[in-house]
Amino acid sequence: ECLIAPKDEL
Amino acid sequence: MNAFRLAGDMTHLLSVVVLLLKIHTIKSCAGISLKTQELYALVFAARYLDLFIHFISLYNTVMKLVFLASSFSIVWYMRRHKIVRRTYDKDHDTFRHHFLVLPCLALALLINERFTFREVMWAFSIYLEAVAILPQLVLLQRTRNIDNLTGQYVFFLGAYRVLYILNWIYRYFTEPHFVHWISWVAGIVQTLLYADFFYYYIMSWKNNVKLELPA
Repeated sequence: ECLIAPKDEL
Repeated sequence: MNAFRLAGDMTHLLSVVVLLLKIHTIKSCAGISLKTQELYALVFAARYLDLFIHFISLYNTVMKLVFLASSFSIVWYMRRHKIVRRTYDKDHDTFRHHFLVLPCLALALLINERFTFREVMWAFSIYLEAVAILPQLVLLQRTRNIDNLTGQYVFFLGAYRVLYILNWIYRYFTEPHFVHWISWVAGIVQTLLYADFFYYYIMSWKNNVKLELPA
């Protein structure tokens, strides 16, 4: 399963 | 956080500081596109909807607040401040920025990571950020005398984009699940838009002459 990384960028 | 990301955020911050310095202390916004600034305010408003829902880190929250506050205050200065607004080069800042918003929204509705309000707004903000610099670049091309602060402002913005790409490459190899195709593709498009500007900026710096973009 391809997990989507958390949106921790600005 | 890796060094590229931190350096990218810092150059982004620096670009805002340079612009605020110009507006706040010199009381001038000559050569700055209000259209681009309005688009950035919209970009940050759409992207940071999660500000009070998802806590990532203090750094993240503070930076989001800084970008929101600075982008809206720049728009306020350019529209309402009685001295600053007189220096606004309205006649040359004619890019029809509204026509960028709708296609970006349509694209966000079609291509997003998940079809929810916040995800669509996130994708919209990414697409809009990629093209938001266009009115500014067009205005630069029409400006005969680009002052140093304006040149530095655009240079730092472009440097931030380049550093973010290096950050993604780094994260791709060090974090196995780090995949954000939408921001990568849009980010590369955005960075390419600066290529021409960078060329003339570096040449003017190298030859020690005033920056001027060919019409």
